[in-house]
Amino acid sequence: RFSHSFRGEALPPCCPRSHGQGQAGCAHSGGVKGPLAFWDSVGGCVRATVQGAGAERGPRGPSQSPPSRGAGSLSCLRLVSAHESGWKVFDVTEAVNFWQQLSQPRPPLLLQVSVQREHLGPLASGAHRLVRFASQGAPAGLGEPQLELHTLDLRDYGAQGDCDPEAPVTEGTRCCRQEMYIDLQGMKWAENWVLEPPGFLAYECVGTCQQPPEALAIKWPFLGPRQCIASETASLPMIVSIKEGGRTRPQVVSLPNMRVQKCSCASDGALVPRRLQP
Amino acid sequence: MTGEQLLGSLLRQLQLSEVPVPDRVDMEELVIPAQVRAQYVALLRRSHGDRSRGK
Repeated sequence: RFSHSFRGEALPPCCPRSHGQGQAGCAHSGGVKGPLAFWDSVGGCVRATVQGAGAERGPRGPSQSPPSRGAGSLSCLRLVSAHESGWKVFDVTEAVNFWQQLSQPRPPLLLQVSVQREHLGPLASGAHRLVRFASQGAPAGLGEPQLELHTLDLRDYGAQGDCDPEAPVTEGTRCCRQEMYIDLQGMKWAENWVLEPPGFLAYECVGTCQQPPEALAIKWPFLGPRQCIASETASLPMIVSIKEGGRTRPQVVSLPNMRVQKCSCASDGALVPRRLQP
Repeated sequence: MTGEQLLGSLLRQLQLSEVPVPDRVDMEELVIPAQVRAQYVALLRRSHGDRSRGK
């Protein structure tokens, strides 16, 4: 929905915070702390990606060999479920150190922050106005760090609630919760054993989820195929007859995750974040 | 949700390996005590109120 880049600069602790300060003399002067902090007031999932040119990295972090220019990218990922307001801090020290080891002229250090949720609203889409770098407004310099902010409104990619009982489920049906009655009285094994309930509404999730368009999939490479799954479930209490010590007595049991409460579209197990409650 | 899944969950919860076969005579005399029914109803109410986040 919205994408924007901001220029910034990387300043090791030894360097005075002034423009025009060359970084070459500071590059090997010790460790550099690289926290990326932002205030989240929109909820949803926030994913921070740090990219720099160099050798391809796995999820375990940088390799021991020095990076070479243009060979790939470093990607440190953190997925944060943000259902409340507050600062979210990402330690990007590893990426900054990695980027500093690149031979000159090096490509820009690219920090990516992605916010995705249903019903994004003006707060998130206008979040770029709140992003500031110390050097913002200064002339662009080669190799300066950049912050990319992406937001994605997943409103059209979620489930639609309960299915329309009048409409048959087809391939084109959008993900929804459909009534499904489990008749315990009609099950042989439950006879004379399950005393309550005689049956219950279990519900099931049917239909398909809209997949992000190809263009979005490129920008959001971690957004896998979305599937219609049970995202919230409830337990089912039962009364069963149990034989103990030669006597039969009724006992209450509670079976978890027996009734579907809500269906959602999820990508690789990651739910579409819910709308914030007032 | 199928009957088999429900049965499997029930057996696991009760730590049973197979479906018990109660005596017909026992079942005819069986009465659900008030406190057991009250416990069942309380759980039923709670399960309608509380939601657990699954996958």
